Amino acid sequence: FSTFPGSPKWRKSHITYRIVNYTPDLPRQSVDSAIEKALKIWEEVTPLTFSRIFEGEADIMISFAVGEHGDFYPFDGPGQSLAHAYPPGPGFYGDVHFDDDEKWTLGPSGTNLFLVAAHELGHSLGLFHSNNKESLMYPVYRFSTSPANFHLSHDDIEGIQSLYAPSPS
Amino acid sequence: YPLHGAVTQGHPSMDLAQQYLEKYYNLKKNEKQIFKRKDSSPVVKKIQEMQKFLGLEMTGKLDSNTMELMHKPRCGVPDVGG
Repeated sequence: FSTFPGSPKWRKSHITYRIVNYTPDLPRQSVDSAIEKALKIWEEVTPLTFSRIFEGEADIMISFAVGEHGDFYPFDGPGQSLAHAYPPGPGFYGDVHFDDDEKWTLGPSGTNLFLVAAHELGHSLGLFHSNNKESLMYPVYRFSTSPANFHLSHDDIEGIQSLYAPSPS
Repeated sequence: YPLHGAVTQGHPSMDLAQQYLEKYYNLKKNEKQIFKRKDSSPVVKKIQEMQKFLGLEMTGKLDSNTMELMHKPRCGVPDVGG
């Protein structure tokens, strides 16, 4: 695993998130549930807790966008770049952007929203890419396991716990 | 061609490699120009850096395994810090 330069991390254990908009590919409830599940995998192995807000500025603002979308990293249409996220910090830091030119799904076809969200939220919490192919934080997308049975790799757990310590439970 | 015998300047593979290295491996503009010159060693080094990071054999060439991985969908966050 690796962390961003300077190892930025949240200096609090309770983090807010907001789903700013939705993809037309999935019902809203499915998007909500995929994001919740993705946060839960990190919550289970750290002292961090997450709560959703519906207005105002959350620590992690989650949105779907196409092409140029207000930062210096425009999306590139279908394929290749699926999403990106920023390391912890104020303002746009911590935010997650999904490329809405992808076909977002909850299954093995298209791009699985839960898996990508879990990866991107790893960035939002301070993890950089891992060169370990088994790690969730490996940069290349692969659908290798049913999201229902998904587990973080040791590499991911070691990485996040190096920033936040293990879960107290 | 110094990178790979089967790949020539202006070839789609070359364009993809250039874009990929620029986007995810911090290939700089002056290094991009090297794609047009005979001495491509800095670009070979960048390709090797990418191959090492992604767990591929470090050939420094745009071989089929490397090209296959570059075509796969991925996270948009660069693999090397800027």
